[in-house]
Amino acid sequence: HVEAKPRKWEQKQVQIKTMEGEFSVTMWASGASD
Amino acid sequence: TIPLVRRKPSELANSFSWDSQLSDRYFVAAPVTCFKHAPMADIWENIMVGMKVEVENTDCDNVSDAFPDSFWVATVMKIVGYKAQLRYEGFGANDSKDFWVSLCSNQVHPVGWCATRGKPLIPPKTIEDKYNDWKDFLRKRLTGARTLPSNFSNKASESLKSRFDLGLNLEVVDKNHISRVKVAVVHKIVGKRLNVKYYDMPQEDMGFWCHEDSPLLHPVGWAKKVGHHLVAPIHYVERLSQGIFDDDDATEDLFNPIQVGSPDYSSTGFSTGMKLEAIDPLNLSSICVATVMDVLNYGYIMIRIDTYDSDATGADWFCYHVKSPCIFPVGFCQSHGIPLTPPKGYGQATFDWNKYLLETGNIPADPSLFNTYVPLHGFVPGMKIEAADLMDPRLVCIATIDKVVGRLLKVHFDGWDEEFDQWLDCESSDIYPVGWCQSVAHKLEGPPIQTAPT
Repeated sequence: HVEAKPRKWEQKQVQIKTMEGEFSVTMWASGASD
Repeated sequence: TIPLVRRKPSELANSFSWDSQLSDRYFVAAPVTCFKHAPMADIWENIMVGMKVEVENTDCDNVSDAFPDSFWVATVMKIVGYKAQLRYEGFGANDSKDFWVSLCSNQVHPVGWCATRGKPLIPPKTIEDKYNDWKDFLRKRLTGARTLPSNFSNKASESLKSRFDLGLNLEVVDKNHISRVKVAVVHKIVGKRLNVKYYDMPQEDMGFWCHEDSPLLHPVGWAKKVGHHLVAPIHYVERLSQGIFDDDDATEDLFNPIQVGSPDYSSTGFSTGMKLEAIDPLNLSSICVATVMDVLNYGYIMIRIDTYDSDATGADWFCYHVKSPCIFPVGFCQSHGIPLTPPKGYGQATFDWNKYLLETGNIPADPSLFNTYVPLHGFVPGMKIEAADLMDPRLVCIATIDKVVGRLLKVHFDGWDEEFDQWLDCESSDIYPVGWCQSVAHKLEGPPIQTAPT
C-alpha cells in the first residue's frame, strides 16, 4: 500500500495565454512531482 | 467523461451513472482518501474545493481551425468521490452552468497547461462580454490560488497502472474449491482488478476476478512454501521442486505481506481445534463460529465454518492469514452487537459460546492473537461507494456503507436484499470511491430493475 506522505505546497510561476496576450501569475501547487 | 483507459463501448453498455445524484445535498460519498489502494489516493489530500483548473470550455459557439478546442479556467466547487463540480471562472455566484467532471481523468489540467501547448484560454460565451479586460480579471483571480501539480495527468495515468503484466503465472484460490489454490495466468487487467484464468479451465470459462492486492492471490511457489493444497500441472510442480522459476512467474516482490506470508509468523499461537469467529468466505453477510483446522507455515491457518455440515475431505476449509482483519476472537460479535451465525444445529437466539466450548471440548483462540488495530479509516454509515460483488467478482456495483464496527464495514448493495450485504475490512481492495468505474472504464452495476406489478 502507498502511504500518504505530507507534501509541501510550492509557489509556482504559471504562464497564462489569452487571446489578448500572455502573462504569468504566482500560484500554489502541491509537490506531487517529488 | 473520457476515462484514461479506453475500452470497447460494448463492455460499458448500460453502466450506471451517479450523475443525477451528485448534486443532491444528502448524497455523501466516501472520500478518495479512505481507499489507500485507489488511484491517486496518495495525492488526494492536495486536491480541494477552491482549486483552479483548466478544463474544456463547452460554452462556446463554433470552434475555429486555429483552435479546434476551447479551454477556460474553472474553480472546484464540490468534490464527491472522484467527481468534481466545476464552475467556469467569471460566473461569480451563478451556478447555472456548473458541471461535473472526473478528477481521475484527462479532462482537467493544472492552470498553465494550455499555455504550454500554445492554446489560448477563451472565455465562455455566456460571460464573454462581462469583462473588458480578461487578462486583468484572470491575473486577480489566479494570483495566490491553488492549482494541480504540473505532472497531474502523468500521476493519474501512473496510478492506474497495475504492477502485474498479462501472461504472468500466479497461484490463486480456486473459485470452485476454496480450500486449494490453483495455478492461473493473468488474462486481463481493468483498474488493477485482474481477470485470471486457471490453467485447466475450459476456454469458455470467464475465469476469476480479484484486485491485485487481494489475499486470494499468491506468488508462484507460495503453496509449496506455506504447505497449502495446490493444484498445478506436473511440469509446474517439478520445476518448482528444482527451484526453477520462469520469466512469466509472478514472484514475491509483486505481492503484499498478507499475500506472501513471513517466517516471522513461525509461531502464531494458533493451534488446531481452536475456536474463533470468522467472516464466512462463501457468504460474506455472515460472521460465523469457526474452527482452526490446520496451521500452515508463514502465518496462515486453515479454518472451517461450523455452520455447515463437516466435509471429511476438507473441501470447505479456507486459508486466512493470522493477521487477517476478517477473523475475530470468540465473543467479538456479541460485544459489538453483530448477529453471530451459530454452528449447525444451534439456534441464533440460544447459542452460548461457553456451553458450546464445553460441549465440543475446544478452547477459544486467545484474543491477543488477532489483529485488533483500527486505522483512522474515515468511513461512516450512509457513505456511497462502488464495491465488487465477491460472490460474482467481475461485477462492481453501487453500494452504501451500512454499518461500521471498528475497522469492519457492512456494505449494502443498493436495491438488493440485506442477505446480499458483505462484511468487508476498511482496507479491502474490493471497495472504491464513487467515480472509480468511470475512471478505469469498468462497468458499474446499478440497482436491479424493478418490474411493475401486473
